[in-house]
Amino acid sequence: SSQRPRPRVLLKAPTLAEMEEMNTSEEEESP
Amino acid sequence: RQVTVQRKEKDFQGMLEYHKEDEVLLIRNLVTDLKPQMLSGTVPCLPAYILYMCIRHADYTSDDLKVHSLLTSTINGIKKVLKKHNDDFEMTSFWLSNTCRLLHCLKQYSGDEGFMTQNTAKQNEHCLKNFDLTEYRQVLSDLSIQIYQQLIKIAEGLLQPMIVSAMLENESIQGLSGVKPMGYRKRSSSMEGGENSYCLEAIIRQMNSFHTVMCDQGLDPEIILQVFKQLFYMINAVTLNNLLLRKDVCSWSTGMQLRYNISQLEEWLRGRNLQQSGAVETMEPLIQAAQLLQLKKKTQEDAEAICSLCTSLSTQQIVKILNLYTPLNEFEERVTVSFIRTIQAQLQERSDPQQLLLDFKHMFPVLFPFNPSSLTMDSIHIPACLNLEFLNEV
Repeated sequence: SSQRPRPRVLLKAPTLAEMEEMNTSEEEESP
Repeated sequence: RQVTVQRKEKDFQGMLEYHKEDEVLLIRNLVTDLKPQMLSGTVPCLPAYILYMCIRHADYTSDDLKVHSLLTSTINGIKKVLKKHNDDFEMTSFWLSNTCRLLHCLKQYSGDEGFMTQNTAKQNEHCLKNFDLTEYRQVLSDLSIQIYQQLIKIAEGLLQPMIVSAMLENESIQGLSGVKPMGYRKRSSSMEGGENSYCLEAIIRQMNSFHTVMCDQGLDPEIILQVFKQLFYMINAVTLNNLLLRKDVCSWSTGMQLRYNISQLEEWLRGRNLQQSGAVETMEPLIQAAQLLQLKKKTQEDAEAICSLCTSLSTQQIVKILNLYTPLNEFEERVTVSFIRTIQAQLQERSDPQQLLLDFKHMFPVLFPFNPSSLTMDSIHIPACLNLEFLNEV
C-alpha cells in the first residue's frame, strides 16, 4: 500500500579502527 | 546564554541544514572546541540532538555522502577531544552521555518498530526516511565502550590513592586507637596523616562529585549504576589485597573500622538511590573479611561459623587472614595452627580460585540499554553561544 514505508538503503560504515586508520593517514598526508 | 536562534515556530520540522563546507565549523564548534560548561542550563545531550537533526536533513535530501561525512567527522572529533582530555572526568562523561544519546536517537528514529514503541506520533514523523544507519550504530556503540573505559580509568585514578588510608588506616570510630594491636601503634607515617592520608569522607566527596557530574550531563541511569558497581569493586579489591598482605591491619579493631566504613559506603549508595547497582554485592569479600577479623577463632563451633560465613573468600584468603591475625593485647591469643587446620579441613571440598589477590583492574562488561527520549526535535533550541548560526532550521 502507499502507507508502507520505503525500504531504507543500508549505509556501509567502516569500523572504528578503520576510521582511525583513515584519519591517521589523512593527518600524515596534510603538512 | 538563553538567547536562541530565531526560527519560524510553525515551519520547523526538527531538521538542520548546512552547507557541506560548513561541516568543519560545525564539528569544531559543536565537538572539538566545545566546553561542557557552556551548555549548563540547556537540555542535556544537546550536541547529540543537534547532530541527529543534521543527519536527518541529509537523510531527507537523500545525500548519503553528507551522512557518511558528518558521522565520520563527528566520531573522529569525539575521539580527538577524548585524547586531548584523557584525564578529565567531566569532559569524558559529557562525551559518553552525548555518544550514547546519539546512538539512542539513531535507534529511536531508525524506523525500526522495535525501537519506536514509546514514540509519540510527532516523534515518528522525525524518523529517517532513506537510510539505514545500523552499521554506524555499531561504530557508535564501540566508541561508547571506549569512552566508558576511559571514564572508569580516570575515576579509578582519582580514587585509588585514597583507598588504603581511608578504608584501612584512618580511624573514625572514637576510642578505637587504644585497641590497636600491640607493637603497631603509631607504626607508619601514613597512619598519622600527612599528604597521602585520606579519610572515608574524601572517597565519598569524590563519588558525590562523579555522581553529580554524570547526572547533570544526562548520562543514562543504567550506565551510572554500572560506573559505581565498577568503582566499588575496585575499592573492594584494593582494600582486600592490602589486608591480605599487611599484618598490622589484620586485627579486631581494623575489622570493626572496616565494617563501619563499608556501612558508610552502603549508606551513601542508598542516599543516591544506587542500591540496585550491584555495588554492595561486589564488596562482599571485604565485608566477610571484616567479619572474619571480628569473629572468635578458637573452638570447633567458631571454625564452623567462619566457614559458613566466608563464602565469598577463598580458603587461601581465609587462611592468610587467620595467619596474619594480630592479637590486640596480651590477653588475646594468636590463632592456633590447629584451628587453621580445622578450617582447611572443613573447606577442602571447595573449588576455589588459585590466586590469593583479587584482580583490581578487572572490568565488568558494560551494557548500554536503549533509552529513548521523550523530547521532540522541533522543541530544541540552539543557544547562540554555540556559534551555529549557519545551521538553517528546516
